Amino acid sequence: RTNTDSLADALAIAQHHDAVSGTSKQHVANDYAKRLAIGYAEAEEVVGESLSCIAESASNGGCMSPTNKFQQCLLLNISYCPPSEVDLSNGKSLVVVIYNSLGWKREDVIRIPVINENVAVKDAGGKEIESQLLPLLKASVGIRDYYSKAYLSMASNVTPKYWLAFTASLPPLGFNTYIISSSSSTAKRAASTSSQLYDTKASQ
Amino acid sequence: NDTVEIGPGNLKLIYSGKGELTQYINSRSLVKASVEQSYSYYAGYNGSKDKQASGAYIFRPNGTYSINSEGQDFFTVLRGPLLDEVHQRISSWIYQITRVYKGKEHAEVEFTVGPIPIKDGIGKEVVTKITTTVKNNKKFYTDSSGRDFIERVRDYRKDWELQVNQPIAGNYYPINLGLYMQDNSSEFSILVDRSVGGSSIVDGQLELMLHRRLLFDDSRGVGEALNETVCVLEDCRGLTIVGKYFLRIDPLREGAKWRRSYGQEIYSPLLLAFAEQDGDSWA
Repeated sequence: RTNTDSLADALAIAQHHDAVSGTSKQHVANDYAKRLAIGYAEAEEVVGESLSCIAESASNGGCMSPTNKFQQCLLLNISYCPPSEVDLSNGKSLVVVIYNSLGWKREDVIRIPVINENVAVKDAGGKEIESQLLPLLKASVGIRDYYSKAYLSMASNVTPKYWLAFTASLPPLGFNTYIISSSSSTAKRAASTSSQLYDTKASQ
Repeated sequence: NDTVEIGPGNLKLIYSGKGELTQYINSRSLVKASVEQSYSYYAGYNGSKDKQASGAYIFRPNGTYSINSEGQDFFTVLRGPLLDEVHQRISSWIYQITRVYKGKEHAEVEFTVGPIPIKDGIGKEVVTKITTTVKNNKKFYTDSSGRDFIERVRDYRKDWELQVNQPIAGNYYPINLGLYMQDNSSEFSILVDRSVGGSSIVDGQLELMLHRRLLFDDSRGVGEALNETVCVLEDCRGLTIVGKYFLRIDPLREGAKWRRSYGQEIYSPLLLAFAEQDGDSWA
């Protein structure tokens, strides 16, 4: 069975005062990072199974063996998210389950990298909700390209051009589901053409 | 010469035609304040005159140097129904995106800093400074490991007579949740998404140390310089960091609720999980 033992070990080790304050040698800092990454990847499986279970429970009235395989994006900080960088033009849909671990209702703007610009976001009731496309910052693409050399086996072939933003509404200690699929109309493109006030040299 | 207003909701940020942040306006709380933001770095002391160099433990700045923004040529505004973004290239190694959301009354600043250049042989501790007209009279407040905010008074300790030898380092505090200052009419708060250093070195101004890269060991036990590198396929570079801070100005005594509730939301972000499905079978 999946468990979180490696995460517990990594978190225990990271309580050392050198880890907390950043006063370790670099090879030790690298080891902290590696152990935390191993722990996070392990916990991702547990959370994925749990989310499958609660999502099925909500729709079927009972928790059977999970049939949906959920993935997370541990490298969103470098705009790298293979599960969301799928081509939706072939009729597939991307299901996003969002979990709120706090005890109050939250509304937050979610941003995920996408490769298609013709996309629509629907809530769990199938109603289309407002969304917005924003271009990836050039610097982010550069950092992503640099690090993706280390993850060539995982790298998707197409670099995403946009962040897709939409507002998620979450109950206390609960989850909601959103579906992203291709659309005939383009999500509003952050009016990048009409309000790009200055011709940025950065784009060169 | 035109100004640029961003923000689809109650909060508006005003930028000058040169791409400099100038004003913060909240039409609901009727807060209207002058705000400026800048980047600079403290040069790390190399230990040449006396043996104590700047290092992982020791903050011993040897001069403050401004990092001038590259201005309007590197300033792009993106507007949309949910949020507005301002993309700025501050230098070849500092980028920033400022976001104002329709339903939120704070500004979000995402910074990308690094690799910090060291070819000049000088270690650098990079800070951003946000300047307002708040008359805080040397007082500011920093969190205590995410718990209560504790009053700090510049160049003063209530338990002993402080001799000021390090006017900057001697007023720096660890920031895990945030810091704020106030006068008799308003509160200016900043929350962070990671542990940083922070202070108020001059009245009206809060600063955060976002990243640092130093070239000497401070001889306090680490045994090597704080010069983090990342190597991918033998291509080694100084570390680039990406993080966020959040700033808000409230009428006096109205900031605590946001600092507590939004601070918790920063610490416990929404968890996203993805699955791919064919057609409409998602239901």
